[in-house]
Amino acid sequence: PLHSKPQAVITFPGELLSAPSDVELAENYLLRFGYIQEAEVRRSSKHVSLAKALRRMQKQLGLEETGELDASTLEAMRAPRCGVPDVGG
Amino acid sequence: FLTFEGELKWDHMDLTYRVMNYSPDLDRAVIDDAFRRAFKVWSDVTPLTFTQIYSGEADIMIMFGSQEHGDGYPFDGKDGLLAHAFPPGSGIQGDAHFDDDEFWTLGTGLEVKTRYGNANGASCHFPFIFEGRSYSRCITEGRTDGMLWCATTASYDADKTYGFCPSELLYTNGGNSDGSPCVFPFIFDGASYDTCTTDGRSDGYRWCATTANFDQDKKYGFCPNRDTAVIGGNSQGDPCVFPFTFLGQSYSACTSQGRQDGKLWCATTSNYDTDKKWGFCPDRGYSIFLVAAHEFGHSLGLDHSSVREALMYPMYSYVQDFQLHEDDVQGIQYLYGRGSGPEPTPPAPLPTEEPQSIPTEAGSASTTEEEEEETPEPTAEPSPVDPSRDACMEKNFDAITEINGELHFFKNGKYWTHSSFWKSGTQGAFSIADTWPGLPAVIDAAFQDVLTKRVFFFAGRQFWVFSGKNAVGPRRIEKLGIGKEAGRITGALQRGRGKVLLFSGEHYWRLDVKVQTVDKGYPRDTDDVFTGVPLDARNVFLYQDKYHFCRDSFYWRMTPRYQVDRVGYIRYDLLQCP
Repeated sequence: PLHSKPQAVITFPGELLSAPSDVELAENYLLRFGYIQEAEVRRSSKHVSLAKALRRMQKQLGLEETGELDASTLEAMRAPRCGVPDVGG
Repeated sequence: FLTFEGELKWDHMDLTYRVMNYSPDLDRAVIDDAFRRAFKVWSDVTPLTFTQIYSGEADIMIMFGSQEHGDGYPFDGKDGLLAHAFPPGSGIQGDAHFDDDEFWTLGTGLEVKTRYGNANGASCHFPFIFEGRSYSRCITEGRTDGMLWCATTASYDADKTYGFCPSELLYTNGGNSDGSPCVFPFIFDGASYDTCTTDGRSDGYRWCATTANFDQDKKYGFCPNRDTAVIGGNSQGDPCVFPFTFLGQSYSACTSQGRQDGKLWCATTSNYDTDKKWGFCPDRGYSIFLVAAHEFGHSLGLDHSSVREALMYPMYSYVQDFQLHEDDVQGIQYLYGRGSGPEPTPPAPLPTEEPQSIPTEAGSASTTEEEEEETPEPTAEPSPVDPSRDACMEKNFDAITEINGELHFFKNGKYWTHSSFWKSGTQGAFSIADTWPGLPAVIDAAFQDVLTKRVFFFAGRQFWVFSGKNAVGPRRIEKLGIGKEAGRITGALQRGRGKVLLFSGEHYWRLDVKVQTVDKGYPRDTDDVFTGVPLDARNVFLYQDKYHFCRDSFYWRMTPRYQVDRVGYIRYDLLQCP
């Protein structure tokens, strides 16, 4: 049966009030797993360095190399995984 | 494969490991066994040996922890990071850490190993029938002592086999009480507690006193997780309380109400509206065996691989019948050389001891838990042939495709092969189930990926991917990006460069086999490109570089330039029946 009244959506205690944006998610991911260094981000324009790092990550993880934050790349970034960085020590 | 910079590796082959603590999600014996099998993955293909020690410093120290757990590389709560490990060396090097905010299982959901009863430590079977009712969790029904139990077969009414479920009233883990159960109420820091608590700890593990007064006796143990223990939320490890009240409504089961992500949750008190205590309900969880095998690869010196199917690929994916990928074998043998292969192991001894009843004195239990030994599989026998099924008598095959150079004709649980290369004619009938275990008897279509040689099977809206006898699936074809308009797949044409056309009705999709998703811009109309072939073909397949569309007893053959160059009889041309 259809719900008699619209479903309430609440924020559960302990949960983040707002999920990070896609770009924030990407930056954290690329930094954490070694695809980009802090200095690199500071030194060149964010867009350029992100695109380069994204391409490197897409190549490493066997994704289509677009350099863009496309759906499959975002899905990969949200997938459960090992904490050892992919690049570097 | 990749190794760490500087090719970090162990300078000895006989490695030791020690499990420092245990997740409350799984019975200790299940975790020990999973780690033993995870190490065996690597010892099977190298000269390495792994021995578990129970005190002192081992080469590989294994621990569960959450958030910041002492090494400066914090975990991140449920999902996300699952575990990490350090390359070979002394100290923390070589160690493996597992995020205990995850729900650890064997990959297929809750694993409740029982103790005592008469089931020899078998795991619960959910659902099970007791007095005519079906239960999918541990229950206290039928008992007056409030002990949680379950059946270890589908029906307690029929089989009468049962065991007791993890509960702090039955035993505790670790601490300093040799597994004694909790005593409630107990006094801690002057206050009285009648449930397990995380008070006094910063690591979030639930504990209790095993005497009435912790302040005085200092005796304690960690509480095992009950089957309904929640994950995450703000009361990790506490059991759901049913019924609970949420927004004025009563719930007697987990619900996704109030959430947009569809995840199931429950309250850990009887009233969420007033207490706001909650957590996620158990899901499939993560296989501690698979994650451990990956992390132990790091502990031995392997870095992440970019081969998606490899164990050392950084992302988790559940595989039922695990086999080490060639890329991983090459990597570990690059570091340590070959081994002599797996040691033969004796078949598991038959249980001879009588099952134990529950002890009267806490802690004096002696269990008869049997260590399951893996019996080696006999080398594969050629599939038995059923001569009574003659392919030439069959009509309307379920599916036809070329696998390893031979045409395969599938029909209702059986299949025949016909090789144009070997003049042996049509072979079979063979059993589909023997060759591809787990496949349904009736399939709709199949194709072999040219690059990986894996075979994709389709039945209804489900598909399987086989590497040899190992299957991933069934999965829904939605995962490939094929919408509901495709009731069934009728055939497939391999197009090279990892692309395969999948046909359904009068449309076709182009599948990128590597990423297992269909390309944008599909489906397209079949007769836009393939003019002159039947739009309601029952089978579509590639054979000898030409496209074949079958309907009834005929086939239409089309060249790669989309010209129909032949219409013939399946029986006489393809099967070459007399």
